[in-house]
Amino acid sequence: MFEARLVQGSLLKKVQEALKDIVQEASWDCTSSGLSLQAMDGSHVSLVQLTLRADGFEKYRCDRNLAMGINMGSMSKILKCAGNDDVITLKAEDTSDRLELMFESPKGEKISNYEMKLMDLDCEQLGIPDQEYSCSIKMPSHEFARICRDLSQIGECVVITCTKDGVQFSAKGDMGSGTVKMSQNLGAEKEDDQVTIEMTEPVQLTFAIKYLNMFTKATSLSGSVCLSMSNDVPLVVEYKVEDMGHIKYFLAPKIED
Amino acid sequence: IMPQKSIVAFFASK
Repeated sequence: MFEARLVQGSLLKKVQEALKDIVQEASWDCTSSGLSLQAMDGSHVSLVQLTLRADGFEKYRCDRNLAMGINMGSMSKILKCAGNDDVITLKAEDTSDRLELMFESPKGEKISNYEMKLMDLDCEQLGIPDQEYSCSIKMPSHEFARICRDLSQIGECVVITCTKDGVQFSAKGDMGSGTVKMSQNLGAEKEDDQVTIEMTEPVQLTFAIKYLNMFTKATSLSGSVCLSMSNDVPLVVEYKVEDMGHIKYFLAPKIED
Repeated sequence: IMPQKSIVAFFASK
């Protein structure tokens, strides 16, 4: 039996919104330590990894490891039926091919029950190495979203350059070019407004902006975003999911052969 | 135009 009750159900709605444009189908892995998911986009250029720890749920029970094959479009449709203030409970029998979703209004006067068919998925899982990155940049998530949106009007690629002075995002296209530079700003009143840069070595990488724009669908989950980069390896874009986990997006850089 | 590598080129299959 698997059962997970989340009082702040809006978190699950936001997580789903952050995943659904990148991933069409995914295996949600349930173990006693929590829920996790790893999936690639259809072109296998990016990968998303979600972790929601068991202790972040008000109630969590998982007697046997389960891999729930979920059509993300269906999951989105059903989670849209939950109110933002609803408590969401997910439930599945060990051998069932269905996931039950229950939405309770805060005062308990309305209870909705949905059932979603699960799929048999054979997803390729990649091993993500634990590694140190040359640059880690923490910045307000809405600023990152804004930069990606703005520069996607200029060109299809963005060059991210990180030095100790700051991080620069540049794009070039037929109509011209654009550059946005963010400098370290430790004086901001709110922690989410701070820009912090930790760097052991300068990094410059080029990425397809359309993927970054998809990642920014996670903006509402967290006030800040962390970009981790080293030369010639995938970028990591990480959003915290409150204190219960994270969504990490990995994006392969464009590299000269 | 720089070529786009697959993420699979960086992370090995489990």
